[in-house]
Amino acid sequence: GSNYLFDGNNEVHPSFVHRRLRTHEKREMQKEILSILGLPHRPRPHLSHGKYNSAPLFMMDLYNTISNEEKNEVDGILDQYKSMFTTQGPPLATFQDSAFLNDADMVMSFVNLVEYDRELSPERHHHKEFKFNLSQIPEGEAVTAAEFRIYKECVSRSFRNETFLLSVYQVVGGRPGRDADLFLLESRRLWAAEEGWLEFDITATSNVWVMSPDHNLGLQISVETLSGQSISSKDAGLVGRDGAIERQPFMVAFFKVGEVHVRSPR
Amino acid sequence: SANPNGKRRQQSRNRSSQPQESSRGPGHTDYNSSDQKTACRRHELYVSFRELSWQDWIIAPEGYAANYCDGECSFPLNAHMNATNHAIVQTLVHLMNPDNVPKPCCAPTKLHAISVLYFDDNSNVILKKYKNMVVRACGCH
Repeated sequence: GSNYLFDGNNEVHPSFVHRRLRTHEKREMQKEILSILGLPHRPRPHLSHGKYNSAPLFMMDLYNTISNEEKNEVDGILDQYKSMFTTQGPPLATFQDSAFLNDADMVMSFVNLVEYDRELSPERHHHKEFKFNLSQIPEGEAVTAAEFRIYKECVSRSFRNETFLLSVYQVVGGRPGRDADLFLLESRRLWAAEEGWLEFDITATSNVWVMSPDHNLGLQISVETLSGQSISSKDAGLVGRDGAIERQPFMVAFFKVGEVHVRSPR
Repeated sequence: SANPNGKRRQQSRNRSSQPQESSRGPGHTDYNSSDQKTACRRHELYVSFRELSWQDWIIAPEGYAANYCDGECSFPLNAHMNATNHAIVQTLVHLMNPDNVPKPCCAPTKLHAISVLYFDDNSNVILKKYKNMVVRACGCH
């Protein structure tokens, strides 16, 4: 309830208000602070479950990395988030992420908008699709780095000592009822028993999506055993939309401001 | 310069021992009086995102120490730390012409950045660095 403005030494500065701010004054104050934050209005996220999923936790790690002086305050929030989950997952942000961070003015994580688990007939391969909306990026921001992050759990049952080949594609076209046209971004060998976050560099793809949103047709992943058998990503231990909320796949992009954001004089 | 005869120094000494009512120009301030407390310095001010009822979309921090600068920049400036060289000239010219030339202004000399972690309308998470948000030191400019 301290809507008063106090001087730091708790002496109330003579020119400051000595009473609770009225509603419209509070709204004016909010508008002023929003203009400092460079936001046209206060966001209204729909956070039924989104507040505690993998992306905020990852971003909190990055925030923690950046602002050490506020570290003790953030740890409080971080512990509150982490206490939500039984599994204390491995550290999310990697050294590489911290390197991207130093060069960035802004980092943005994107929730996966759509995910089709095409359980096709056995002779056609399984694949999983992901889509991210990069159209909300503030003007003048250029992508300096972008990662697609997907969590792999240990597969103990059927494929115990298997090695998989995980391939990540950019969807570049396609017609209904037919397989999409794909551009291979990366293939990676995975051990069935390994566990943790997998990061795939999608910087070039993200720049294409930012420059021409119509070409944003999402990503596709598929998994094969070394003998060429197509298996579902779930059997390979890859966590999808229906997995634990703190392990769901997401995308993160690092931005550098093109020109200095100068507030318009008011 | 060395004073050829003590007289003028004597005079000046005499003069300095009397209260100098007459030499107090309009801009003159007695520096030993309580005015020093209004000397240019940093005052703390905290912007609380919680008080602004924003904790539903701002994840961290809870707020930030905005701080501000307030106080007089009066002659002699050596009483104020971090005065810029120009501020000394400004003070002298103000003394000669107090009605037309303002005193130096009390403004930040050291500003720090903060980072804010928040949700956008689509529940994406944004981590943004804001430069020059926290006043760490004030001085006369």
